[in-house]
Amino acid sequence: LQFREHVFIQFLGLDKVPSPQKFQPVPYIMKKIFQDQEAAATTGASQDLCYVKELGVPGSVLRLLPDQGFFLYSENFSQASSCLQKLLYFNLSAIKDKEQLTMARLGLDLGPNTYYNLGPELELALSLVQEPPVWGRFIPKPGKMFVLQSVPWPQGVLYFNLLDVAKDWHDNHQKNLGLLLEMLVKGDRDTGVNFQLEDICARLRRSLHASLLLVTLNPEQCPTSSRKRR
Amino acid sequence: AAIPAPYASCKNLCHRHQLFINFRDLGWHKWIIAPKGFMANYCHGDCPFSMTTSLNSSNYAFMQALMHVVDPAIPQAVCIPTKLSPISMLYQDNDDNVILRHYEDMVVDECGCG
Repeated sequence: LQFREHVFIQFLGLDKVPSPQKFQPVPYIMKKIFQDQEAAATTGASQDLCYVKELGVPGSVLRLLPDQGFFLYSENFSQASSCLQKLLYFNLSAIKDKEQLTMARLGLDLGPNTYYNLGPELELALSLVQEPPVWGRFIPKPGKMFVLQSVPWPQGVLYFNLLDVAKDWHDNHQKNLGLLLEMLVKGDRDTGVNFQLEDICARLRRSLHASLLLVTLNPEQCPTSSRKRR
Repeated sequence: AAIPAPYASCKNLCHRHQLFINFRDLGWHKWIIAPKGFMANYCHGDCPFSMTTSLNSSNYAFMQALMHVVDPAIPQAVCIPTKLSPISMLYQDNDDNVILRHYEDMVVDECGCG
């Protein structure tokens, strides 16, 4: 069985039988797509296995990559109200070179979207890390900033389109040095409630969860001619 | 005149048989999130000449079955899937990525002599 199992594992596009320590949470959208496909298979409805209608993009494989980065601590925070800095890193090595990326959506879950956890307004900045970390320097040098926005808190999940960045990383693995996420507290002047900065930041650090949803198209399974025909 | 073919009882004729694959039986439930298994089915049964005209067969299976009657050294036509469908699988790989993928031709829907 071992040998035949290996053949099936290769057929699945894996190099060995996975042995995850614990199951990652499956996002709602992946469950929905899976259930829609199961329902279509049960009713015998024809399915376009090269198009993800729930996301509106061509694709045959969806992957949810967990963030493998870490929080950064440095005494001289750039600004007094700086709340957290995190290096976000996503390992794209599972994507085969022949696969074409059609979607890369970063999800930043800031915690439950309930008003029991009222917090101050936040400012969120996302930058590309374009230089490898230098020994002794805690904070990687941020490169091009591509998101800077105010975020009322609590906010639930924020989504950002990273398709161009992910394509660049996929084409040139060395460029994938991750992203620098910085969050500042914009003060409590609007709410009039006194917030303890440290408590807020500790709560934010606890609840922050980042993931990258990728959709790829395998040209061998989904020749572009069929795409044009559709 | 039709050549008298040996009588084959219905249950031995080529048709689809149910086969449910339970991933737990293979130890794959530790990394496949969904489904827990799927109805794969399989094809099995005889393809005698007399049935090739009705058993969803191909032309060459018809000719092969005919030639088998004339010369038994020529093997009979065989019972194979004639309609297959895909399944979707949600699983986790060794980098803790959650992957949703479809796999073509995993479920046997129909069988015939080929």
